[in-house]
Amino acid sequence: LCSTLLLWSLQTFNTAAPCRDVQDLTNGVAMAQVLHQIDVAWFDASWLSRIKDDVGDNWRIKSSNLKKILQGITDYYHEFLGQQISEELIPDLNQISENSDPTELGRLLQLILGCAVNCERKQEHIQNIMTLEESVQHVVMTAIQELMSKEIM
Amino acid sequence: DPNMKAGATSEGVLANFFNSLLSKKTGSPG
Repeated sequence: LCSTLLLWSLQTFNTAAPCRDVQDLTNGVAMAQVLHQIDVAWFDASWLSRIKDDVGDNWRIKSSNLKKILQGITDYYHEFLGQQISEELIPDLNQISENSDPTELGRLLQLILGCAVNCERKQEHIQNIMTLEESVQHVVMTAIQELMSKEIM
Repeated sequence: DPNMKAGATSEGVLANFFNSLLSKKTGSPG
């Protein structure tokens, strides 16, 4: 899930922060930039400015960035989509910031994918997904189906 | 060719899924 969704974000969004592997994503900077591109009105410049980009190996700053991202996503699901995120889908942020855990990072990317396919510009994002390799599309489809099956309205 | 048939079916499943997603109403509760 993680490597496929990484490929999706890499091929879909052009982020200033590197977004090539799991390690690149653990500080949250590239993911915040992706969210900013998904919905610039919600994840606006002011929200983005709260994500620190000078992180280095400091897990406390990583953790703080990841918390802001998850909070932003949770608010988006709740206030824009009218949904609550199921507990099972919420990633363990400590595992990402301290251990670069790809399973938990995959969960966070899955929630970002959910934002992309439900936002105002979802048509553009879904059509982009449909141009990806078939094996990637399958994983993306399964990830979206899992989100949909656990929607709490 | 069974492989071609499987490929076409798989493509169909993907196309159906993503097209249905496109037609789903964007979810602001209002």
